[in-house]
Amino acid sequence: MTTLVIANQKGGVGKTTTALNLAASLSAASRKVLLIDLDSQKNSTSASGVNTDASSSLLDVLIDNKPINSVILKTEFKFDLIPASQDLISAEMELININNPTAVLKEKLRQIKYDYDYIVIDCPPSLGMLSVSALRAADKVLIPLQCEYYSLEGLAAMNQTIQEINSSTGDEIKISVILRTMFDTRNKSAREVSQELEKHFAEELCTTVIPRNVKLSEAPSYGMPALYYEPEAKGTIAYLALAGELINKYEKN
Amino acid sequence: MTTLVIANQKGGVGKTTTALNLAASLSAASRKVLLIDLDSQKNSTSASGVNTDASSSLLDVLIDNKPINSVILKTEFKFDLIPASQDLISAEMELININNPTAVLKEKLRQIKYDYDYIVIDCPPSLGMLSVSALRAADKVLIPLQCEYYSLEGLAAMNQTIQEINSSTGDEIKISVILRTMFDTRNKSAREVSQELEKHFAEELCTTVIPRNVKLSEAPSYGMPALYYEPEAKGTIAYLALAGELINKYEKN
Ligand SMILES: Nc1ncnc2c1ncn2[C@@H]1O[C@H](COP(=O)(O)OP(=O)(O)OP(=O)(O)O)[C@@H](O)[C@H]1O
Ligand SMILES: Nc1ncnc2c1ncn2[C@@H]1O[C@H](COP(=O)(O)OP(=O)(O)OP(=O)(O)O)[C@@H](O)[C@H]1O
Ligand SMILES: [Mg+2]
Ligand SMILES: [Mg+2]
Repeated sequence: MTTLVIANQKGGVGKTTTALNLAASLSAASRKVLLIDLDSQKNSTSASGVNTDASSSLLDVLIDNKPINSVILKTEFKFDLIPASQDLISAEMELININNPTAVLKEKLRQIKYDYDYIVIDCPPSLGMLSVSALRAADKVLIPLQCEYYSLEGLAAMNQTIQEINSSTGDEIKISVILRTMFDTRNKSAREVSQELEKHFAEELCTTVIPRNVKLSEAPSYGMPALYYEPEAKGTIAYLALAGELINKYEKN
Repeated sequence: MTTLVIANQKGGVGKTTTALNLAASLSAASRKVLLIDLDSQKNSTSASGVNTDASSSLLDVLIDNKPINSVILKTEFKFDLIPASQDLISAEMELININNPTAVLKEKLRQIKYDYDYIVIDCPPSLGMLSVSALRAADKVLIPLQCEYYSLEGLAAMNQTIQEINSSTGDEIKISVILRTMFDTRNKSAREVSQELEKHFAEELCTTVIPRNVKLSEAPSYGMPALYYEPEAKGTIAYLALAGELINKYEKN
């Protein structure tokens, strides 16, 4: 099993769009996939067609030791989902009271290690306890990045935060994949940022680039991944290509 | 003095772009303006051309009672700035230890009440203690919104959070202004979301709409507001119009 964490404290860079469409594409390639929505905005949850507030939530698993299987839902799209819930907003205040709070998610995911090929985690746009818990549980960290000025600064901040987590916990988290999202080749500064990335992060940078594609932003209003809304769209094909690239990278060795 | 808070827990909707360009436009209209960057990403700070880590920060003011004037910087663009600092990342953990932590910012801003016509606060994409402190200090709350599916859900969540703050503190915070940002008239779902907003939030909705305009995303890499980078650009003119609309709304009565 590979736990793939989609994180970036910069907002609106395509974390949810990547987590959802990657989960759909990996499951279309016959992998067993669990998508986990750690963001109290619940965007991945609603974009998967799930709109009810479940009776128990991931927070019950992390804090009250509820079995993790009790919060896993089946979706119509071949992947399973642990939905987000409103109580995630106050997760920080609740997690603080337990021992080694940011290590608990990793422990819980171990219990379902043999049930899935991939676990994909969608993070909120912050570096609070939930995002740190996800980073500590990750096998691979994928950073979606819009090619604009703020993203290079954000990447440096992300690196610094990961170093700080490693030095205080002894973990060895590192950024494994950088994905260019909403890429518009006509935009001069996007091309410049992209060239900077190729120069300084060639190893982590994905060959697949996700283009700006309106179908990706329309699909969530129908409660489905782009693969089920518009299978031929440029954005849909790009996420299928991403799944293929990651399968090649992580499974072929 | 009017304290204008730019907030939305949804990421990448144009909070920083709005805070910065509104501060620049209000100061171009000869108002005395202070911009406060509450986001540890420091985007408003770097886009104002300030790149040094100051010796003391807003957190020192909130926690160690440092005088607020000691953290105010002059920028080259007629408005003053309280820059963000790296220590804002751990603000939550530090503020928790003081009495009534989310009321402190409002108190501190009272001390500079006669120095400015407007205080504009840029918030991080979360609803933690810093954003709540800003909302509690606000005279007017401005919500930038991209017209896409997730934004209507985000607006409902924002409303709910504000109700919760009001019921636990006795405050009477309300959303005063909703601003449509990065608006692309060719995008069908953007037009649909915009029509929904006109139907349900006619009173709060700004007449000024900010178009998607590449000059707005290029200006930050030169460390300046769009007004000083490309004064004739569509995006620049839209933010000048927004300043005019707010001056009319808040000063003419
Ligand atoms: N490749 C793309 N082309 C067009 N629109 C896109 C693309 N990727 C994402 N979007 C749209 O951009 C907006 C932001 O994307 P998304 O919500 O996935 O980002 P996020 O990083 O998860 O945001 P947050 O920081 O709030 O969690 C959404 O409206 C989404 O539909
Ligand atoms: N009207 C616009 N036209 C084109 N690009 C824009 C516009 N407004 C903002 N942008 C760009 O979109 C991106 C997101 O905007 P911005 O950083 O202001 O959002 P934010 O809400 O402050 O994000 P965060 O949630 O991370 O704080 C930035 O690259 C910015 O330059
Ligand atoms: Mg998201
Ligand atoms: Mg911002």
